[in-house]
Amino acid sequence: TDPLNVLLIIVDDLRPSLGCYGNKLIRSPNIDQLASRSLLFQNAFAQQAVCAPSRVSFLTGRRPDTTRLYDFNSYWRVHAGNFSTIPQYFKENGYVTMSVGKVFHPGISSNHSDDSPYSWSVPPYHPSSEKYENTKTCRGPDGELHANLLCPVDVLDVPEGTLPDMQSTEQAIQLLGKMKTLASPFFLAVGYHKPHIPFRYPKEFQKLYPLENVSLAPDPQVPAGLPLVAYNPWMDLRQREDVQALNLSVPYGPIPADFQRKIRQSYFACVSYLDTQVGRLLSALDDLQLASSTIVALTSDHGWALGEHGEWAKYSNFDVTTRVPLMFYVPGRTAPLPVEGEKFFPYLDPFDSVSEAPEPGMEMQNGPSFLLRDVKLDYLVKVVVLDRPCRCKERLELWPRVTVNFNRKGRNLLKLFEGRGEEEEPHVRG
Amino acid sequence: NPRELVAYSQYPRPADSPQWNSDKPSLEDIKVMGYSIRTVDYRYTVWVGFNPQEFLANFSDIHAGELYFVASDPLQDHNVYNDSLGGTLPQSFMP
Repeated sequence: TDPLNVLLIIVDDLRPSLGCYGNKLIRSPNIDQLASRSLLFQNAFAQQAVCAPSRVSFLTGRRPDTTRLYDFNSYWRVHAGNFSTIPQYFKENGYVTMSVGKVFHPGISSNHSDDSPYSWSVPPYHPSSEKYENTKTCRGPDGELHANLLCPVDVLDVPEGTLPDMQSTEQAIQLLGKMKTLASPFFLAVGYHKPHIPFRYPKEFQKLYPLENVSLAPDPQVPAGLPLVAYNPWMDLRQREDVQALNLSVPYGPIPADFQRKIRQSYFACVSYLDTQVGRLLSALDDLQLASSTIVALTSDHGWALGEHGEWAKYSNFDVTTRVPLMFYVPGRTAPLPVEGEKFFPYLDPFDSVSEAPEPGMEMQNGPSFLLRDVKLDYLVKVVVLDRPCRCKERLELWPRVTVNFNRKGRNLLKLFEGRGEEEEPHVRG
Repeated sequence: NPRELVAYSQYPRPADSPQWNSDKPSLEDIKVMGYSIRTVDYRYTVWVGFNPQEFLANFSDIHAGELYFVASDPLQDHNVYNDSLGGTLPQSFMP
């Protein structure tokens, strides 16, 4: 009967190259474990494959044509409309809302404040080591430091002796500990930076993906019939020192095959590094005995092309750049409630021997999985605050689907989470 | 209802061919918007003229199109949009 807490994990540029999505190469045991206790969506797509518009879109539940944000240069509340956000909605319903790391895209697009104080009860946290991400911290073969794309590092050797996502995990765990002692429910959003470029990660993760095991994209050429307007020239990649040294032709490249393998190797290594951070966070949730009272949602702002169609970026409408992982763990619904004393989300080391990714707790292949990802995030609202009255006119306008579910006391959504056929309630899909 | 099983996405471009700011055009430079619909069967995209002052897309001003079928081309490498213009595709696939 108590309100559930929410832990929303947002990853940057993570395509569904994960064990739980059938990828046999990737070591992502902790995200796979979360998936095994979750409702996993096979076909969820971002609205626009670039950070700021995508994040504003799914955090407001509105399309870029409504937020009028297609670039990085405006704040929707003054530029398009004073649209509420999902965390704001929780805040206004008695939750303590907190932001750690990259949740909103920083800068003008979130009013240089991560939309604070509208969305957040406390000032958002950003890791101090974030400022080194694009500086020369990558040790090259010449022994000098460079601003490279491929940047496996000795963590003890980098400024502050840590990396942004490590700091975000630590901060999130501290906040979970504090929230454990408070009576109010919480909404904690944790935004991880990797596997966004540059691929700056602890070097040991590179060993998980020996180059001889890393294949090229199955279709590394620009397709003959692709309209010119559909192609993106991945200019940000070209600005990195190690890519500049390749003297690639603009706009089509191509990148030499051995370097393509190295890019893919480092992306995969970043995914495994990211997975360990998710694992530490979920393990802490367990240790604090919050796993039975906290919904966990994990998604990404958009995907990333790993050489498919001759592209190495997001910035397109291809499935590889728009498709995202999406999963919801709802205690007692997508998995049985944790037994007291039992580890529900034990930390799993990706360096341990490989085993098959466990089956997802529940899986959506078709049907609503082809709805927009934004709708899925409405689920958070539906599940958690579904019995609360809706009094605000603006909110009625913002959350029409939620309003329907307020009236129906959310029974449709609960059916979905209970695994019953939603075809019984076809209006849910709308 | 198939219309309920569609995912939408979009991407802006400053020009009809790749240039330095094709990846991340500023609002005032956006000239073309690619609107995509996806179903279990296909992805259909039209790149249409876009007015950044009015935030309006002109669907009568089609710059290019893409059409990929999931079953025969899951990686989206064979654009059959032009085939669709000749009327060789079922009418139900058309917008």
